[in-house]
Amino acid sequence: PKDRSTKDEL
Amino acid sequence: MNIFRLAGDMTHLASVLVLLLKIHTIKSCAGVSLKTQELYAIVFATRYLDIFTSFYSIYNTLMKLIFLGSSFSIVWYMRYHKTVRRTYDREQDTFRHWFLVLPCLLLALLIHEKFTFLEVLWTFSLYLEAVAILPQLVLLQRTRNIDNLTGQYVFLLGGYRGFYILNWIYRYLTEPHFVHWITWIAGLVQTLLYADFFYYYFQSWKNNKKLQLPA
Repeated sequence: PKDRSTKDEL
Repeated sequence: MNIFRLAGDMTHLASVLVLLLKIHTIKSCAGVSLKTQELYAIVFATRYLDIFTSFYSIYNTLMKLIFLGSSFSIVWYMRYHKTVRRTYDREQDTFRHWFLVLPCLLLALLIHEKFTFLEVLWTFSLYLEAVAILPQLVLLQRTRNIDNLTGQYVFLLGGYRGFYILNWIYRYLTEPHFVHWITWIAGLVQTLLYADFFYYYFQSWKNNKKLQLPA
């Protein structure tokens, strides 16, 4: 699930 | 993904490639702080622990592997490569970088979004990245004569977080509930630490003279 945090960032 | 984040990632990638290029081609790391490189290796190691547990995209995983690989190989070059290690000015690079690690770890134990192992280490990596450049900036002040590649490396490294700040503004405006004070403040502090370097970098670029930082 695409969580709304900045974890999808480097 | 937005253009600001992509620009930030590409600028960050360019900074590590410039550094690897310098070290690999001229077999010299003069003017480069090993302390900063070691701090960055710790930043990536603690930031990307989720590389095995959560998958966002090929791009995300690929970039994580590149940043991990480049930061550890730069540390390896500067510590163990027979030619490069001789060009490392150990006497000048004396910043006590462990004094940066502990406060960041304590702060991460105090201020975080969730108190889990991965989240605390991830937050620690954010705080550590904000201050990781300090040994390098101190070294630049001391060595004064900054060669172009090192200057470009620091400039690109500082620029990438600036693009990330634009990315966070964009995401705040376009994604509901996108509020992450910890990330934002750490990123802002990080970029501000480069402020005086940027000033002198642009001065030297404008007057077309060698980059000199005031002692």
